[in-house]
Order: sequence, then C-alpha cells, then structure tokens
Amino acid sequence: IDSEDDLLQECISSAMPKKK
Amino acid sequence: PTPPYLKWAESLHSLLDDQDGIQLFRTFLKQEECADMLDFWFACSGFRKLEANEINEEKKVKLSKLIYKKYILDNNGIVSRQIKPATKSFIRDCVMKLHIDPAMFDQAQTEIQTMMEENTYPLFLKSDIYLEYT
Repeated sequence: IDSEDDLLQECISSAMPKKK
Repeated sequence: PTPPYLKWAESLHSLLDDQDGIQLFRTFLKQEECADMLDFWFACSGFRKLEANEINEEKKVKLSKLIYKKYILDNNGIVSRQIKPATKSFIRDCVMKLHIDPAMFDQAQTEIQTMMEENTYPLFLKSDIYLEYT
C-alpha cells in the first residue's frame, strides 16, 4: 500500500512547478 | 514586479503555476474537504507527462489503476461526484481493457478544472486564508 501511495505521490509531484 | 499573490488572482493557471499558491490553495481546499480535486488534477498532468518507454509502461498501468481506484471508483468521493458518468465509464473501460493512453484522464481533468474555476477558485480568492496572506 505504501509503495502505491508513493507512486501516486510521485506522479502528483512530477506535475507541480519547480521552485523558482 | 507584481507580487505572486496578485498573480494568483488572474487565473487558476497562474495560481497552479506557483508552489506557494498551490500550497495555500490546498490548505483552503483541505478546509473545504475537497483537496482531492487538486491532487487529482496534478495526478492527471503527471500521468500525461510520463514518457513513453519500456520502463514506464508497467508504471502507467499501475498508475492508471491507482488513479482510477482512489479518485473515480468511489461514487461518493468528491472527485467522482464531479465527473460525468460517461467520462467515468470511458476511464473504467480503458483501465479494464488495458487501453492505457496518456490522454485517458484528460476529459475528467477538464471537468474537475471547470469545477475549480467556477466554484472553489473564486471562493478561495474571497477566503480568509487568501485575504490574510495578502
């Protein structure tokens, strides 16, 4: 379950803008 | 230069293009118990951005199932309630038949985005959280 959450979280984070 | 928090009021995209803006908007949505809408929106973008290569193929199958299970399958979930039945069955079919396509969540993402633009985003701009920040 943890790794599933990690995968989803990684996907969400990958779409967020990087720090300017 | 225009301070970031004034830019956030220009459009939902300006808000979602800024880390601090996202964080504040998320705090607001959490308070309204609909932070899942924002997470889903970013999950769809992240899914679409996954490059097509062998390593990612397995990842895409897993992720499409995860996104479907977490946000769409439960009809009482905040995201699921905002997505049209036809859009939900389209995604279910893609997941079940393993028709994994980078654009398979696009329509659902648009529906959630419209909901945010018409509802939660204007509310956010009038909220205490935003006004106190400015």
